[in-house]
Amino acid sequence: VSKDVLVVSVVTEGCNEFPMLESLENYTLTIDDDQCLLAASTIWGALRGLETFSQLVWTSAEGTFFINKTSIKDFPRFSHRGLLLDTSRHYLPLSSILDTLDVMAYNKLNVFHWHLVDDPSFPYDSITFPELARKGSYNPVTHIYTAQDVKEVIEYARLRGIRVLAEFDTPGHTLSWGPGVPGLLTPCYSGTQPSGDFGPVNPILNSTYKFMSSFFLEISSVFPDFYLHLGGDEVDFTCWRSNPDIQAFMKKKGFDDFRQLESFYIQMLLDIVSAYEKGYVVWQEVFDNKVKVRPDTIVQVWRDKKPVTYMEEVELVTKAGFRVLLSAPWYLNHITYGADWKDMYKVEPLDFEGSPEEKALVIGGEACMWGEWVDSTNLVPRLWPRGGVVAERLWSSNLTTNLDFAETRLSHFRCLLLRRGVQAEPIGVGYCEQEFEET
Amino acid sequence: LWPWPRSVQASSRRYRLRPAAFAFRHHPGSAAQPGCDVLDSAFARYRRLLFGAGPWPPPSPSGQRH
Repeated sequence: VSKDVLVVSVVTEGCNEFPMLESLENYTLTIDDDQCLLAASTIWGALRGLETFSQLVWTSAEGTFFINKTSIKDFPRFSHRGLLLDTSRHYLPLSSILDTLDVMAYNKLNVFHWHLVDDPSFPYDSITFPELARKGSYNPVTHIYTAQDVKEVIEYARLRGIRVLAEFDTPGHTLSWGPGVPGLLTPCYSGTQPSGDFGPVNPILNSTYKFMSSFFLEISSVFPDFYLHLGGDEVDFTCWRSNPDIQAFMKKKGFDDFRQLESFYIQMLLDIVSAYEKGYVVWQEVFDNKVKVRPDTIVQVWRDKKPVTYMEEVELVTKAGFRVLLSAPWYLNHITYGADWKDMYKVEPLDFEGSPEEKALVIGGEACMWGEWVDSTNLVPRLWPRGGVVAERLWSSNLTTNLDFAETRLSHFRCLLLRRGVQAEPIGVGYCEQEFEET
Repeated sequence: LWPWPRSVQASSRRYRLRPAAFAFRHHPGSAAQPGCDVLDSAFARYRRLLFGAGPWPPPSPSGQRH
């Protein structure tokens, strides 16, 4: 018997919108004698169901396509299932980003956390402040993301049901901002003389906040997602400590700890972003440093053991009533010889002491690929299929934990990725039926 | 399947898919109809992933037939 049509039905209207944190992704897929039907609440759920349908189709040795009688009811465990890509330490060509979005969709990941800029480079080509990329990128002609590029990434992601969460980390990790905006960064001192080095964003100048207001006005309009990621991690106080003007400001404000100065800055920044009616995600240090944030702030837990283990941190953050994203155990750039995916797979995001209400504050997590050792030459095999391990942990039930079952399926999934032209690395001994030359 | 769904029931009964005839269609009662770019582009994408980009059957590279 042949099946010539997959009928797709969705309940809710809305084809021109962007996916949101609250978007429903549930679907049912029924393949039997009577029907071949994919039903979903929303188009985003239909996308997830189409991916599942595509994985069910198999080919006989003679090349005939088949699908078995199947009934699937499916929905994600967590609504935020992200992948962080760093495009500052190394520049990633636009095509690498788009290819990554494709593979994210194969894994039902739904948030592209775009860590656009950092210390070494500023590839985001700002319309309001073009000097940022002109003077802060590796190459202002080739190694930038133009407004058109950014638009293309956002649309390509939307068509795959993926949100784009842009990160502009401050006050630390901002050395690449300095050349394009003179006076933004703090001059460091050696004794009584400026050393010629610069530190984090200068938090004591009105001009800093004027710049941030203009810059984030642009960012808020370019990136449609409700959330922006504002960073806030790893602020090095050495430079602030050396600067006499900062010291005087601290004295005037009655601050005796540089964390208070950081909090002062971040609160000003959060007020600016809130005024543009955006929500924000911050790294855990903002919470650790007791910065006053809005109750709907999302805190991303990234530190493995300090100041406490990541699960203890999740417990603390949820007890304080904030939503949590977990990424500490899922740093894909950390590699070890052998099957390191198993440790990532065994992570249980709700394995902490907390009430059901507190556990409900864990909204998901992210696999992270920092860019120090990764560019377009090795990104794909380092990302996949290990990134898929995080994807299953965030999508599938808490009861889907059997490692042998996972290993069999992940090996098979890796072959599917190869067939689709993705250079996913092997996870152990084995082979794929089809080894494609184009991979 | 990856990632593993919530609930799966499968049997050994199988159906053939004929690439030349197969299509994705909107249900007449669906809130999304032709013109919904998210689904229309997904239909094209998954058709390509399943059966390849060209017509079916694909032409022999040399123009010869087995």
